[in-house]
Parts: sequence; structure tokens; C-alpha cells
Amino acid sequence: MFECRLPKAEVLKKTMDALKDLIKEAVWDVSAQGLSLQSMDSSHVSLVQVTLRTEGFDTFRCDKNIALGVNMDTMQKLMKCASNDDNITLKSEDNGDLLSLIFESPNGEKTSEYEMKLMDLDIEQLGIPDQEYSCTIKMPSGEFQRICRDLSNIGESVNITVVKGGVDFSAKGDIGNAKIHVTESSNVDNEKDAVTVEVNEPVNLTFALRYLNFFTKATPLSGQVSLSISPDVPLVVAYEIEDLGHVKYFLAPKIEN
Amino acid sequence: SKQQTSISSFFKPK
Repeated sequence: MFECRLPKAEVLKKTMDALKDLIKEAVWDVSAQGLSLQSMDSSHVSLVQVTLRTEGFDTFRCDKNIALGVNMDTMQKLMKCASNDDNITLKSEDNGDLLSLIFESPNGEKTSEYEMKLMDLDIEQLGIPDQEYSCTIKMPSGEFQRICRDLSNIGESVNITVVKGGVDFSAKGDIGNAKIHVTESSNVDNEKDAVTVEVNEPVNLTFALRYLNFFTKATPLSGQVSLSISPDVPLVVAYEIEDLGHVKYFLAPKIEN
Repeated sequence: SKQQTSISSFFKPK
């Protein structure tokens, strides 16, 4: 038996919004640690990893590890039936083929129960190595979203150059070129507005904007985004979900042939 | 020109 309850459906709705354009099907792994999901996009260029920790739930019961194979589009559609303020319970039997989603209004006057058919999915899990990164940039998530969107008007790729004190995002295309320079904040009252740039060694890498734009669908989950970059390895774009977990995206770089 | 690499060339199956 698996059963968990979150005080607000909003966070799970936003999580589904952050995933459904990138992946069509996925497996939620349920264990005593919480819910987690890992999946590559269909082109195998990027990977998304989600962790929702037990401690962040109102209640969490998992008698036995289970894997819930879901169609992301279906799950997102059902989640949309919840109001943001509803509390939400997810429930599944150990060998069941259904996931129950129960939404209760804050005043307790309305309870909606949906049952979603589960899928038997065999999705390859990749080992994500723990590593130190050459550079880590933290910035307002809305600013990063804006940069990715704006540079998409110019080209298909963004070149990210990180040096001490700042970062350049640049794009080239048939119509012209663009460069956006973001400087590290010198003095910030509100942590959410801060830009911090940690540099062990300067890096310069190129990434497909198409995927970065998919990743920025997670913007409503967190005021800040962190970008971890090292030469010739996937970029990590991470959104922390307050008190609950994170959504992390990994994007393979474009490199010279 | 630069070519897109695959995520599975960096991360191996568990």
C-alpha cells in the first residue's frame, strides 16, 4: 500500500507542468524516501530527475517499494482538475494497476476522486555521477527563462561563458547575433533576486535552446534556478521545491565534431 | 560546426 498526502495540490500541478513537454511517459518510483522520477527525453539529449522527499508530505506511507508507470499527459490533465489550494492524496495498492488521486477543498466541502490507469513501463535508468562543477550560477528563475526565450529569437543554440563575476549568454543566427551579460549581484536584500557566480575555472559551452526552453517550464516551482557547468559534460539546471525536493534537468552539450 | 551529443554518452545505465 502506498498513500501520501500534500497540503496543496499546486506544487504537484507545477511539477507536472515542468515535465510533460519533455517526457511522454515516466515511472514514479515510490520508496520510504519519497517519490522520485528519472527519464530521458525521446531524443536522449536531456534527462530529468525529480525528488519529492517524504519529510515534505503531510503523511507518507509506503509498505513496499513500487513503480508507478504513468502517461504524463494523462496525469497532468487529472492534476489540472485539482484547485491549487486543494489538498491532494495519492494512493495505490502494491500490485494495483490504478493510481487514485483525491482532491479535497480547504473547507472540506468537496472531495473529488480520480483513478488513473497505470502502465507497465520499462524505462532505462541512468547513473548520474556525483561531481564537482567548474562553475555554478544561481539567478532568478524568471530571468533565466527570459534569456532563453529571447535568445531563441536569434538562434538555436546558446553559448554560455562563465568568468569570475559574471556570465555571458550569446546566440548567433541568420538574422544576427545577441549577447546578454549577467553580472554577479554586489548587494542583494532579497535572496530571490540575487545572481551568484561561483567559478573554479572559467568555462565556455554550447547548448540547444529548444531544451532549455522546455526546462524553464519549471520556473513557477522556484524563484531561483542554479546552473552547474563543467567542460564537456552535461549542464545541470536545478529548481529547488521548497521543503519538498527538486527538479533537475541535465542537458548534453553541443561539441565540435 | 558543433554537434549535439547524447546524454547516454555521459551517463551509463545503472
